[in-house]
Amino acid sequence: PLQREHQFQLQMLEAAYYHLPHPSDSEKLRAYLPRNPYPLPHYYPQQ
Amino acid sequence: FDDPQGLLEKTEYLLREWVNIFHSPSASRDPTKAFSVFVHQMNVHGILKTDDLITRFFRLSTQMCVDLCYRALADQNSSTPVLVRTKCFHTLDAFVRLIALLVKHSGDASNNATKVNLLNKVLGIVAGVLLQDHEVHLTEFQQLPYHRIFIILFLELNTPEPVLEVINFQVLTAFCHTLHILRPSHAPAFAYAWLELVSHRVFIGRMLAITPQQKGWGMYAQLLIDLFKFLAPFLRNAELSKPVALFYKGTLRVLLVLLHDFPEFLCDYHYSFCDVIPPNCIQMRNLILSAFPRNMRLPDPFTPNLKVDMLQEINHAPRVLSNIASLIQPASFKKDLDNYLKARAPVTFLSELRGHLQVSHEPGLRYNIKLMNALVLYVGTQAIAHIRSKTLQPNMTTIAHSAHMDIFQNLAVDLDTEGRYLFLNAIANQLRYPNSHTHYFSCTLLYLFAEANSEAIQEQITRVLLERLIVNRPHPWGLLITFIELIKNPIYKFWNHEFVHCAPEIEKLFESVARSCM
Amino acid sequence: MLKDQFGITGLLSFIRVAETQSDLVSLSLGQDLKTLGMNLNSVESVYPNFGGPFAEMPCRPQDIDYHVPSEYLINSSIRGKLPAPKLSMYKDDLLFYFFYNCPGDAIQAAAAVELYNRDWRYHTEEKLWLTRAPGAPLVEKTSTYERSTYFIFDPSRWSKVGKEFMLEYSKLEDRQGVSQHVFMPQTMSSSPSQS
Repeated sequence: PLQREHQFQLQMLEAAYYHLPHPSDSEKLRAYLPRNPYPLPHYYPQQ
Repeated sequence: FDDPQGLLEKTEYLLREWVNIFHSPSASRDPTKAFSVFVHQMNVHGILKTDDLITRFFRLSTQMCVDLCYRALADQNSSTPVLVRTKCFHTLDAFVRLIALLVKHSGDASNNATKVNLLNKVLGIVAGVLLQDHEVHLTEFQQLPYHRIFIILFLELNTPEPVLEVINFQVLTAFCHTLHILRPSHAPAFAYAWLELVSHRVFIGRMLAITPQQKGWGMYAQLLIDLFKFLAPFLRNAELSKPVALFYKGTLRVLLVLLHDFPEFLCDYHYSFCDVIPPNCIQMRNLILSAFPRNMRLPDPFTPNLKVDMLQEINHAPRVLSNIASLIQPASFKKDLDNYLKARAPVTFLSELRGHLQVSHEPGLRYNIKLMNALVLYVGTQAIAHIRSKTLQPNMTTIAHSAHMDIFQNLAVDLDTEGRYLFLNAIANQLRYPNSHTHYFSCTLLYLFAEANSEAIQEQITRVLLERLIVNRPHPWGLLITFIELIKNPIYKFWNHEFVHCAPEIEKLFESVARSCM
Repeated sequence: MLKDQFGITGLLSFIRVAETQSDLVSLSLGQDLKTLGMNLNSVESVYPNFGGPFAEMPCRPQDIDYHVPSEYLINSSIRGKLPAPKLSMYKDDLLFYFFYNCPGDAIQAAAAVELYNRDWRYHTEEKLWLTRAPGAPLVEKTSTYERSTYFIFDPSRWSKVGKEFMLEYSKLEDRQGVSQHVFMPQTMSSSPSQS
């Protein structure tokens, strides 16, 4: 079983899971054509 | 505490002023002029008068930026994540630019200490605000403003400018210190952003590739150890929650980059990393143990009649950058150990070994795994040196009948199944690319199998090897050659054992490995 | 044989679990590391375009901040005045550029809609765009397929190539498929659909 301090850490990690970093968080702001993730069909090129 | 009267308002005014300047076309046309005009304003408001006021200014500014982000993020329903981020970055990026310019232009050109001190101060302030916020907001904590400040400031201070190149190592050191202070076990709600920062392509490039003489490797290894220590408790159980699984998968990606681009780094620090990775994280550990120097060509382990003893590389000891001897505590135990290795006496030392290994400081763990790992590697390296001192080479004959082998055989016999499993794991962790440690420990494992006085020992040696082989790739070279020798060489009578035929799946596994060997 | 989890039967237990509950053994049996979206066979170093620990693919060229001469940067005096991208004004070539270089991004969707409006069709199996070659005879036509010569856009050669083949209508992404990209950031909305 997890010790108390690890329980707390897990709880905080699980909360952070709902505010994940976004790829654009690490990129300079691009006024023109900002990164705009969008759900696309699997048959479109993924890379 | 005790901010001077009016400082908050001044700071708010100045920050707002700077954000407008930062985004104005004139500032883009002539950034230095805009900055010097603003520094004059800071002077007029007395912000730069004392160290204390500068510190308060940065803390208040950081808090204002953070508060703005919390408000924008709370306002999510009225705008898309992209717009929320654009709003936050509009202020954050301006604030970061101000910090970068102040660091670059503080003190005169030759006085780098002023620049570095100011950077350490600001990083410390941001880290302090983060930790306090982490305590206050708990599960409502938002990593975004801090992640943005750290990564954009790092990128700004790593642009190829002469004034920055001169202090780059100090900049890297400052960021590593800050990331160590903010390690996931200290700020778990910042863990995902922390891993993004530590594995950012520019950060990895600077720490492991660009900085000369591998001066960044030790600091980077420390950050990875912080990462493994945080993950370890959550990986000891079989089932991973989604948040842990995502973090674990992210860790695998980072290790894959290191395995592909910096295998020598993993080779050098494998011991420290495997010391903190739980025994059941077999693939992650294999990934680290599979690293080998890029200038080395590994002979195919499945080559028929491969003569490992003839390989040149097995005469060279691998670099191990951890001070293994110092890990053997307490000092009295180390003294007794050295005495026994030298005099092969008193025999009572052997019977006390188990007791020393069962003193665990970590609740829930019955064995001191770190001591076990250090003891095995220390005794093994001493054995190699001892054999070499007699101008011999380690092999199945020369490793036998020695104080070193007494210790290993005693541990194999005297420990219970859990202790023996951890002991054999410590040996298997040395089975890597062709080097003197891989060769010695491969012989040792085979010797323990051949000389075992109970089938349980042989079963556990097989278990430790097999569980490392059935996992998805990669597999360390030393592991493969040891297992192939065990199943191919008739002197081990491997196929006669009951545990080889105990179930169809097990039998099939052995046969598939045997087939790939033939 | 040992009866506890430190012997072969212990190993056997998680081999058997693996068949039914693979997530329970993700640590001990691991996963296929080639599925983590990293180009591990690359000869060059992978860190320069590492997308990050949580990215399913490497960085795209436009995601990486290269230090370029300031002349290459959008001049600040006009930065705020640049017209928003309007796909209907661009030639096919630029639409294909957006489609193939911005995977997983809204502009890939916008380019697909605009190409559809220009009578290009996306073949969901061949994963290629095609359009009729002007004047090409319809060699065969039924309710489910037709045979003729078409222009295919070949991204590896970055050009249109003529090709005769049998086209099954069910393999084409239809207006329904394309129009699912209905949410379009205003700046990228394409022209009203041409016939």
